[in-house]
Amino acid sequence: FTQFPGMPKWRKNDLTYRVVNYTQDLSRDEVDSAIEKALKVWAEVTPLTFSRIYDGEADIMISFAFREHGDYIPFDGPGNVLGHAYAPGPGINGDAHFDDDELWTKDTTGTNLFLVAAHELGHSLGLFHSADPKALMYPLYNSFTDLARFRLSQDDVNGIQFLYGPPPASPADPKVPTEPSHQESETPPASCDPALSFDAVSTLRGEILFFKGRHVWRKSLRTAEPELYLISAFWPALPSGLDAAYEVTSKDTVFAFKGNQFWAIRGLEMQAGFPKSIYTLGFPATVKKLDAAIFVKEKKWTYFFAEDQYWRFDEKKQVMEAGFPRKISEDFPGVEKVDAAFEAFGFFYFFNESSQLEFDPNAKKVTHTLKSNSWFNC
Amino acid sequence: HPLNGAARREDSGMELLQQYLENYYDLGKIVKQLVRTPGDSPVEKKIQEMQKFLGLKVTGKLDSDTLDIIRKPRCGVPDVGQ
Repeated sequence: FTQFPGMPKWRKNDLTYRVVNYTQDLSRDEVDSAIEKALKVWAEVTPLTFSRIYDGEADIMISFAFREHGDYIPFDGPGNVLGHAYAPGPGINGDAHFDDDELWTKDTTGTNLFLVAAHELGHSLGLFHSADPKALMYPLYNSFTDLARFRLSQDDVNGIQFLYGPPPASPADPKVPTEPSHQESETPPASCDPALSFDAVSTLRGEILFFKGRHVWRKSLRTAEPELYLISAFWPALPSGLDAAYEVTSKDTVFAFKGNQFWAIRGLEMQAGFPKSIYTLGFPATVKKLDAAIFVKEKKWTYFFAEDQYWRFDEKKQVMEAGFPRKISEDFPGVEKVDAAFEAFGFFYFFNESSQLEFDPNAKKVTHTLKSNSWFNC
Repeated sequence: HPLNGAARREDSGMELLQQYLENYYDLGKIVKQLVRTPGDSPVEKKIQEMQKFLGLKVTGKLDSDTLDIIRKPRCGVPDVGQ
């Protein structure tokens, strides 16, 4: 990612926008909706908010125009240039112009207004073009973008957060700790740090996710190197500093826990109806947070770990099983405290600070002691 | 007359390229006349800059991949500092 020369940015977080005129290719509602959705893309990963005004000068004036349109940078008729926008600042700065010689559509049969608007509004906020072809800020229009699964690339998120920082912590529940901790520092963690520990580990559609503060490593078994991302790049509504996460493969869903709440995600989509309270799963009120969770594919049950105890949850019946909690060390000899855990190849992997234990559930014994980042090819 | 046709297509591609480099890669008008100069010309450097930025194979030449890319719809903001 890059910024404009001189790095212009808005000096306030509450910005105004105005839709000055409309294309005839779409209804007014469709234009408004595309612009709102495009602004939301950036609002979700920054502290920026956007309020619409209907008269006067807004920070971001949005208009459709043909050929020469008053800024000495004429549009070029159908094709090639689709729009342009100006870096943050007064007057024409911050404004976004769309070439009305294009056929604007809400899908990709013509030129998708949402995609172009999201890109141009990136300029309005201070982002220059990116050389990353996966980035929204790459200069070429990509008609093959999957609109249903649209998300910013990590490069876009890094760029805009370089200018404005991340969004404020979710105010959802006052019981959820929101103070920044050492795990939530701005600096991305070093994957080969021998002291590296994880907040939570889960599988996701064949990959392994290692959560740490605001970041997540994605490790595919097909590639040697893990890829580090901001959690917010994939799931803007998910909090940082997770306590536990696990994937119920039969439901194609990852459940992520923080404090006494949990969220459900399917691929890149946050599931409706969450966060829910962990007490809806059957935990006693004495449990304030979980440490780790493992879904056992074969049995369709989930182990939840908190302090030195664990519970077993029947995913088929959706009930916490009787006879729990039990002491972790009694049923998992050699395992005392668990920060994070996941199952792979029939083994359980328990993480505690910078150590990792490979546990054979059939033999009921620890088979290997590893560094926590043994999956990172360090 | 296929040779003439091919030559016309090449000319049109070069014009398009020159316009693209002027619009988005800050290719000054001063080098306009050098557009056909082989070797280490400002145009070749600008083509390389463009190819590198857009993730193309860096040849410094107007090859078919480069021509395809410059014909694609895009944002009108230049790719390099103004």
